[in-house]
Amino acid sequence: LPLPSENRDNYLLAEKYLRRLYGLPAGLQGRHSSSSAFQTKIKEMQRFFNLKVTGNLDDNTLELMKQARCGVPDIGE
Amino acid sequence: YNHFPRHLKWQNNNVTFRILNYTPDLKKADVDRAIRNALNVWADVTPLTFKKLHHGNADIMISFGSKEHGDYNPFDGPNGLLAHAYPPGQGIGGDTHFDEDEQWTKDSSAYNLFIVAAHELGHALGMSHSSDPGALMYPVYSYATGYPLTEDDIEGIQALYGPNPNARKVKPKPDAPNKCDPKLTFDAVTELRGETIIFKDRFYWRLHPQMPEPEQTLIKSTWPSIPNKVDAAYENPEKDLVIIFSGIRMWALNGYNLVDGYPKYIHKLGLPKSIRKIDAAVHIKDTGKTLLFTDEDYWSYDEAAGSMDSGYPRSIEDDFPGMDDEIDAAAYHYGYLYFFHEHIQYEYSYTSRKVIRILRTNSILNC
Repeated sequence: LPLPSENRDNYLLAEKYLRRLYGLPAGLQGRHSSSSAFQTKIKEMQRFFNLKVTGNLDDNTLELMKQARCGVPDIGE
Repeated sequence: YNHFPRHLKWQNNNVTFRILNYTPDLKKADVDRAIRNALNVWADVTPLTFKKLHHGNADIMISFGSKEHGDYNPFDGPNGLLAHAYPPGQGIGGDTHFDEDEQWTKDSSAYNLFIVAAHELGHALGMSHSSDPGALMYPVYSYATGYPLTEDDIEGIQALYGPNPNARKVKPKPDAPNKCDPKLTFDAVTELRGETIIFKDRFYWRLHPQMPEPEQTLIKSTWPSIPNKVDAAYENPEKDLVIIFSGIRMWALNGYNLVDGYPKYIHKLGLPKSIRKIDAAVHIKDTGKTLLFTDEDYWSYDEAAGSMDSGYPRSIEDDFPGMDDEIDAAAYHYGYLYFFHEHIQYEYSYTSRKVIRILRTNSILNC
């Protein structure tokens, strides 16, 4: 089903964040929110920030994604 | 701390930099000073020196640009991504870019250029992001005064370049407190809209019943107007207010917002001028009283009447048998008072009027 607009905005924000800062591959295949790549990257970010590692786009994770920050990726090359 | 893969660093300790353009948000001299001060932060703790060039190619080319600015790594408009920098290397290596769509300042009114530059130049020297929320190399922006490097930052940069041979003594900021340090003590504890907030140094942990892992954040990131050191705090749920005590002053917070007219002096509550600090505070929902602990005594404040109850101060030891020490912090849950003293937590039953359990302070933090 199409995601309700607010969830969709949050998802797009998260996808952009993870692509820029956690190396999420562009152009995910299939249903976005359940993609394993998306969940894997969410977990990487939650681990880096000492959040509860759920793989879900929960409030705390989303709140952190909205904070002003440096544009250098948090992991890897 | 973290380094970039392969621990990229400058092979020559004498690094050059050049400022290619300037933001209209600040005077040119303010930008020059912010950049120079940011470089000095790293020069103070390493053998690195930084020479400014006005022409040609420098190791670190510094510029302001917005959206796509020539490196296929576009900025995103106001807020969000503030700046980025490239690890040491030829060409774009070391280059540092600031997002011109941000408001750059030399104070806390918007994004402080010195703080962001010190962080980004850390990248330009080979530092990657730290997961220590108090470290300069932590990825999320937060305004702070004073010396910007923590032990974590200093260890990281010295792992690449070694210490400054003529070290000017610097007093690093303490790293973020470790929640499972067995000797952990609390500065203050309060409820806040169903969550528990635990203050320690410049940080606070946020505990939510459904979130077993407490979340650690800089106080100033959430409440820029309250001080970095909190002595005591309590929530008045009827008024949806949290009162923060630091020294002889108190702040009233409604969620994230400071209530007009604050800070006020604690003596407004009816405390004598001889009281210079409150050690702990706790609101007892069942009685509508707020207990304020100072050294060996405590006071009872009637929230509805807005005045101190008569017959106080009273001795803590007399009224709370088993509590013969001063109190660092206090909380109240379902008929039990929790007194925190150093690394011990006393669970005091309000009804049977005695201490019924002793726990380690950080057991509340899932340790």
